[in-house]
Amino acid sequence: QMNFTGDQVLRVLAKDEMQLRLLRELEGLKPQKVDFWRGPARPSLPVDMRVPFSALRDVKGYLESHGLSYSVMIKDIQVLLDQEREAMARSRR
Amino acid sequence: LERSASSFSYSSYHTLEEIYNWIDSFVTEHADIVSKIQIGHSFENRSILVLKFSTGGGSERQAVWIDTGIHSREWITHATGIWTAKQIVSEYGKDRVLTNLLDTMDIFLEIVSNPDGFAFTHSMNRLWRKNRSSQPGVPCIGVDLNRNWRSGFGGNGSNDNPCSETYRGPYPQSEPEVSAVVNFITAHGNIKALISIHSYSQMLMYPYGHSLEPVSDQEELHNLAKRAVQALYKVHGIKYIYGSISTTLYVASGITVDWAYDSGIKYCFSFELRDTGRYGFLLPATQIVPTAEEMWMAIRTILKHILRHPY
Repeated sequence: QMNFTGDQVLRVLAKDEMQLRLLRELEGLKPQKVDFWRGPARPSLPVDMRVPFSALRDVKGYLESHGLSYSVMIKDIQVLLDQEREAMARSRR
Repeated sequence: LERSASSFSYSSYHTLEEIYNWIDSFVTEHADIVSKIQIGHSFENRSILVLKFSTGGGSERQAVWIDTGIHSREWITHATGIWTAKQIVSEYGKDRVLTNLLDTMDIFLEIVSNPDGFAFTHSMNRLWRKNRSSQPGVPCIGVDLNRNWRSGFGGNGSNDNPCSETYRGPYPQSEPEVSAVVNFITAHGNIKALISIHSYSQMLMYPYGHSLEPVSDQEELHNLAKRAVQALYKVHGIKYIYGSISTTLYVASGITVDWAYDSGIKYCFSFELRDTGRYGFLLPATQIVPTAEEMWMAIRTILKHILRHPY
């Protein structure tokens, strides 16, 4: 199983089409730096993206330098995955 | 140990093997109204299974198609699909709308539309979305099965980069998981409604996704979606927004409901279940049953409309 320790999901509120375009450019970065959970659609909708721990600093720097406001939706994905797996094991028992 | 669907936990997440075992038990225990159909094999050669709910009337009866799990990481959808199957057998003979519907139509329910991807979320990567197909010389694995349908294929809102999460695939219906459903629905020829269930965002949407142009039945579908989300809200006070896919969420091409609508199925809907962005794809299992209960009331509203508006 892949480990997502330290990975975060950031919620970004793009103000306009230009900021959405800046987010779309993130998708094409090599190696993949973000996984869109909710892709850039329109300014009225939030964009949720999972960012690996190793890329967090770069991506947050990119957002801040382009004036993109964001919040942390999930602070550590692995914590939720561990809870999920434990709940499944409990249910099996 | 004698397996039984009654000891199955409908408020937990399950592996592919547990779900397939449950399907066998469930069909055995409700053989009077449910049967299991294998409509094909996935890329990694897993069975693609559909539950058929029928009270008789021959194989050409009008029918409703419901699918869950086309995006494998959306675990809440498989879980609500399983709960819905139990709801159907529990409520037949009690709920007037469901009873009237099943007395004249069949319901097909495909719980794991993407078995390879779903198995992979349990074995390797919980956040995997696509299927697991591979092509010689292509560096990345998987096609987004909800971009691989013939309608609007290759348009905006899908990607020709195989490493993208919305990779459309080499050509329309290239993926066995998609072609199996296309062949089944086309051969059946009398599907009158298609409901495809995704997560998350809390939305109820109708075609088109590939175009901002309204469909010819836009007004009827919009009003029906409005009534459905009102019925949903009454259960647990959860708000869903509604509208066409392209105007409510984003432009997406090659999607299931667009293909279904263009194939003559008027009542096509796509759900995006809970939540709006607290847990996202990692929705806690404690929310499975309330999510399924409210979704059911929306689906029931759609079924009621279908009954009253035969075509």
